[in-house]
Amino acid sequence: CSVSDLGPISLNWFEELSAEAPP
Amino acid sequence: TAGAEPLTPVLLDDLREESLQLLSKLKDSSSSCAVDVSTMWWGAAGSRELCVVTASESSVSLWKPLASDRWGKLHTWQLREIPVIQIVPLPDTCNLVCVALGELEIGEIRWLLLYSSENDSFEQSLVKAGNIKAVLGLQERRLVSSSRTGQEQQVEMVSLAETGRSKDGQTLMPPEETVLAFAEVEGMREALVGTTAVNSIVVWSVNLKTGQLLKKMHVGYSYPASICHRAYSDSGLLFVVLSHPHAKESESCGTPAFRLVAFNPRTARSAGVLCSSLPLGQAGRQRCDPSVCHRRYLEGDVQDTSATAVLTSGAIAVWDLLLGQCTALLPPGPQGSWVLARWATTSACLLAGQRDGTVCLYRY
Repeated sequence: CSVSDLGPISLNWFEELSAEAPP
Repeated sequence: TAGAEPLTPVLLDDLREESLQLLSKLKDSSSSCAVDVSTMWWGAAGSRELCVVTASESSVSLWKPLASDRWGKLHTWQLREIPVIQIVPLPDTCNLVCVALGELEIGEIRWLLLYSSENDSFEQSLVKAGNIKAVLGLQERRLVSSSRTGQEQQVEMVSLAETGRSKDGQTLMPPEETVLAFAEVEGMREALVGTTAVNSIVVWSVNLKTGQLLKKMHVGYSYPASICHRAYSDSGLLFVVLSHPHAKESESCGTPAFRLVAFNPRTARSAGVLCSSLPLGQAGRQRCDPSVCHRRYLEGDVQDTSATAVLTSGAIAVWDLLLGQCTALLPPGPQGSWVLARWATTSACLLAGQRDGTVCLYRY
């Protein structure tokens, strides 16, 4: 697997996952 | 300095690698077996100095730089009830260091205060007790640990006051499997990663309100029992430096010691970016003399883009993680094998420890 196969990338992954995760 | 014992530096001698230059040597005459070594900031009267901390099973000593690359022992804490297992440095903290104590695994963590403005004393006190599996000192005097009681795992972060006493505590959501190592995500104060007993990477949000578990991502079956050392976020990817103490030799990578792996936290997919392998023995891979063959990685440290490790041959190796190459090799000295390899607060200085408690400082 190369870096180009890792799927759609989000620059704001941390904020997005924090908003989606249960508190 | 009153109370300090001056030591004579040993200058560059027969090193085979020019990229490591011996600066000085510390030998604690009162200590026997070296357990750990680290650096920490010590400040008094408005100035701050980088000091060396050495640990034996029953004591922890603070060493202060003197003139001409000499070092003087400033203070020794005696910890005779439970053996010292490791030093837990707090990266950007002055006058405060933690130590982990226990038998086979960590049973308690204590802070050691080097200087108290209130009463000019050297103190120590308990931070946490239990069956502690992993502990890491974070920026801003925070300490994270994982512990197990039966089937239940607790992952906890504690904030320490300047006096060492616990200020705030926060419980992080634990994964099902045991967390074996932690790493801060550099530049992201609220992000923390860990590696688990089933070879997963866990990402938490640690913002003192919630300890959310944001993502769990599998490292892959080829490299079991991975340990995380450093993590960086760049261009939407999470880059993690992992070590692989139990990795097998492969055609493509030799025997991997460290790998830089890119994770996409949105999709949980990962890809190896660079691999840093063990150096070949002096006799080469095919006819490897066991006495010089660097078969396995024992323990190591990562700082910036440099990694170092003690190998089963008794040598210390240094790698440039961006090149994926071993850049220096420190063979066992006449006094025996190396047992400890740590970076000072920058990768420009390597602390190399021998079993008898001698610590050598090398410029890299």
